Amino acid sequence: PCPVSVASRSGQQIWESFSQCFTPAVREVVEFAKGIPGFQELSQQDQVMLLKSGTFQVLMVRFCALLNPEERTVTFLNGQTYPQSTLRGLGMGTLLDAMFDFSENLGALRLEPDEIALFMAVVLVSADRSGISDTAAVEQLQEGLIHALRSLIHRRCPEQSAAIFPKLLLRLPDLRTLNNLHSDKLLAFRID
Amino acid sequence: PKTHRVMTLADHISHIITQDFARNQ
Repeated sequence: PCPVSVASRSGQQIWESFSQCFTPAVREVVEFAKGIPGFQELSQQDQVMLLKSGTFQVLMVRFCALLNPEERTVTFLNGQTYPQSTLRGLGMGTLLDAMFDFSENLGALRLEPDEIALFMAVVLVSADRSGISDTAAVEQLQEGLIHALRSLIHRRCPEQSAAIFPKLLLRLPDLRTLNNLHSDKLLAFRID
Repeated sequence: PKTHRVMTLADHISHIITQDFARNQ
């Protein structure tokens, strides 16, 4: 839920409430990660490292559900819908443009919710490995999740899975680019 | 006076993750 209401508030206040939206969203990714079979068998340090380098990318996949690429609008969980132009004024213009493009590409694959969830698990364990102590364990976990994702898609649509699966894996570098280009965007928090 | 803390998205994400793991130790 995002309590952003443009009408009565200053740009700074909108920016702060938009920033607040990230806190619960990040916590949900942490809980999601702990539910990935095998993730909690990694060392705690490696769990933290993967989350720090992968959470932004997982959020990008999650936020796709809020975006309507055809109408270029964003609908927050509280039901408020904003055209891209309005949110561009918040200073996230380039990130939003990139998110709309990514959302369009991912949406074209018409994935089911369970496939998207498994894809997000793959995204997380495929994140940048610098700082990981046991890369072999992470790679093994990644292979298992990729295999499960391929099987899940194949089971649902055997004839198209040969086309869908490679396209889906091609979204991973897109997400890494999004992360490298935009995770340094600034958020603002009021401290009373 | 109200003060504002500005941090990058990446730092904000790292901060919440560190907080979460510290809390659950």
